[in-house]
Amino acid sequence: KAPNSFHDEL
Amino acid sequence: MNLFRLMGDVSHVLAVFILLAKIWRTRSAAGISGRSQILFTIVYLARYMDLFFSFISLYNTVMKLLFISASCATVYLIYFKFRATYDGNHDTFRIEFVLVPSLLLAFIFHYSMSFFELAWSFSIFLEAVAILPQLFMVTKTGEAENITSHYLFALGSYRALYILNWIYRYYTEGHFDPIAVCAGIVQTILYCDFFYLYVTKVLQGRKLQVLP
Repeated sequence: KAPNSFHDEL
Repeated sequence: MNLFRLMGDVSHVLAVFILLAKIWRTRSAAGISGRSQILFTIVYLARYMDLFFSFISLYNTVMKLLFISASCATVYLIYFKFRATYDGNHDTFRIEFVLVPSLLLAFIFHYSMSFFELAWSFSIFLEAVAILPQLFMVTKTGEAENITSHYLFALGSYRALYILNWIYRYYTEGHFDPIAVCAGIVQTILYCDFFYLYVTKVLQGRKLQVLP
């Protein structure tokens, strides 16, 4: 899974 | 959320509002690069498309909407409401020189080959260089008004504070986002020259002037 497939920053 | 991230976001919001308030109160867009503002609008629109399908927090959603609306408003003020005051003659940076490379980089570096992830990568790369038309304009006119300098300082500080946030997140949660980190470092480096002038001139009560 991509390390940052879930983008929680702006 | 940690203190660095929060301070970064506050700095980012501050920058956006300093610029909007400056244009609104002076009823003038003089010295502001409309091209940089168009690039930032593209950045926010490309990155925050996830508003429609992913909910992270109320804070996140509000901030995203705020950045999209504020950047659209800024572009509107520069190109429509106060168009007569916009200094287009000095705003000549070719934006395709940053748009095309950002797009190419997004096709090379991304977390998955989906439309939204490509748009996200593209926005990260574009954000790193979106300020170039504004910096180019300051160099060309040889100076920047103090409020414009405060805007640039707040905008530059935001990504610098994010770097501290990434270091913190790496050690506390093992979070590492190589695309954002690399682009963020490039973005911060672009402001270094300006930071130096800001500290040595503006903070000492002088106007920011660039030697030709």
